[in-house]
Amino acid sequence: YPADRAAEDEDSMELVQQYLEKYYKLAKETKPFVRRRDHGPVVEKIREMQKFLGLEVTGKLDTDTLEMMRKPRCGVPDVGD
Amino acid sequence: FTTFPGMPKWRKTHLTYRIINYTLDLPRDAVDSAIEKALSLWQEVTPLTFSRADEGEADIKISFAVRDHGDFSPFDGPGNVLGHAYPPGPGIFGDAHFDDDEQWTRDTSGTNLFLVAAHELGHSLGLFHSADPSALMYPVYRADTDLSRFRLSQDDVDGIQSLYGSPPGSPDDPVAPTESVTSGPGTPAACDPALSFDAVSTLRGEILFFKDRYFWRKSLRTLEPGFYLISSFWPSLPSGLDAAYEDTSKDTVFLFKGNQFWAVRGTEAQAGYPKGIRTLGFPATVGKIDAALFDKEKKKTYFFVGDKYWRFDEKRQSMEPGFPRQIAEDFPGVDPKVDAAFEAFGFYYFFSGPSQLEFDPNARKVTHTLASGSWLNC
Repeated sequence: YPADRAAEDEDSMELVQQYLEKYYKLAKETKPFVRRRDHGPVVEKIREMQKFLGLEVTGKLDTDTLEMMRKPRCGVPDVGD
Repeated sequence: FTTFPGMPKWRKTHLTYRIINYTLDLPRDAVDSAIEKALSLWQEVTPLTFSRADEGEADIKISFAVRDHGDFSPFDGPGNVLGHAYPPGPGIFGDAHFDDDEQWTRDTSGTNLFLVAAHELGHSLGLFHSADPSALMYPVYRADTDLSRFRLSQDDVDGIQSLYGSPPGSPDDPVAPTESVTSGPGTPAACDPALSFDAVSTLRGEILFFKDRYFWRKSLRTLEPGFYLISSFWPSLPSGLDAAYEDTSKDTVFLFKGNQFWAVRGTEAQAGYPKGIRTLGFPATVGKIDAALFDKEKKKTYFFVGDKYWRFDEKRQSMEPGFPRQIAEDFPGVDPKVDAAFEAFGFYYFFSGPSQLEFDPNARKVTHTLASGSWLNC
């Protein structure tokens, strides 16, 4: 990857990890999200988030999903106790 | 819509609110009116009323803060989190906090305070987030909202009314008496030969026959059934139910409408409901239940959907494998679709339109054909 691409990737992976922990009860000790992986707890949570927010459920960090996660929102979780 | 787990809600209809401090982005009266307008949105569709306190305790305390503000949920600077609020309850519960690192505005040039306040106060009243993008309770802020035409979505109204019912005196929810309702034009007639039921269930030895917004309550000790508004016993229940059954081992009646179900014990609606029927193990293809009956010997519940049925093991709390099965196969003589069903005296009673079948599950045959209204002393 060109350096900035890797950095950007790093950013979005951190963003998604924090977002899912805060709003979708992703367990904090979950292994960092690897973009290429197409299964595992983080991918499941991405699917859950995409479904709840009315996005196409791909399980992948596509542009729409990243854009949605960057939008201003309420701090109350979307699922959970 | 969803409510918070455990369905916390205010046990009173008159609530106090207090604006603890103000953002410097707006004149104080603009903040006051934004909060007032946001509360009136919810007041219009519920029996709730609000009054402002200028000192001391209040049910809903509203404040502006930045970063860490003492509730273990720090704000994050400009953008991202705009605010948060806590479900009904004492102390911090019911309170709404707004991130003062946002640029709060009267219009949508910045972050519109009225819109965010209306959302957060929805949480203060007991609503969790909605997956309906057109709903106020959808978690993501929509800067493109047309404020001049803003209204609560039906999803928001259904959500808040599932907690508090509709405003008293409104056409769809008259102040419901607890004594029985006299039949008249616009109410179903017990002895109408064409009478059909939405749902039927036992309840502590009585039998409840649900129809539209009403139900007949038949005790085996009295001849005449009572006739009531559903909302006079259970304000949070919807009308036009699809199915109902009593799990006598739990002293609980479960009531179904669409893809949700509620639980009541006596007149007490149980916390944590409505739940989705998917939690019982139904596939996504099942959008609603036609009828349900609980067999107290077997401790199993039969759910009827179209020409099929499922069986749910109440002890294991799971749908049994090998279902759905065809109704016609295991209940010969019972034709789909079943409107309502219940079990009594070891027989299953199936209602379909104006007729009712008494079915002997041991002999596996229909033993009587009756009019649906036969229990109502017609």
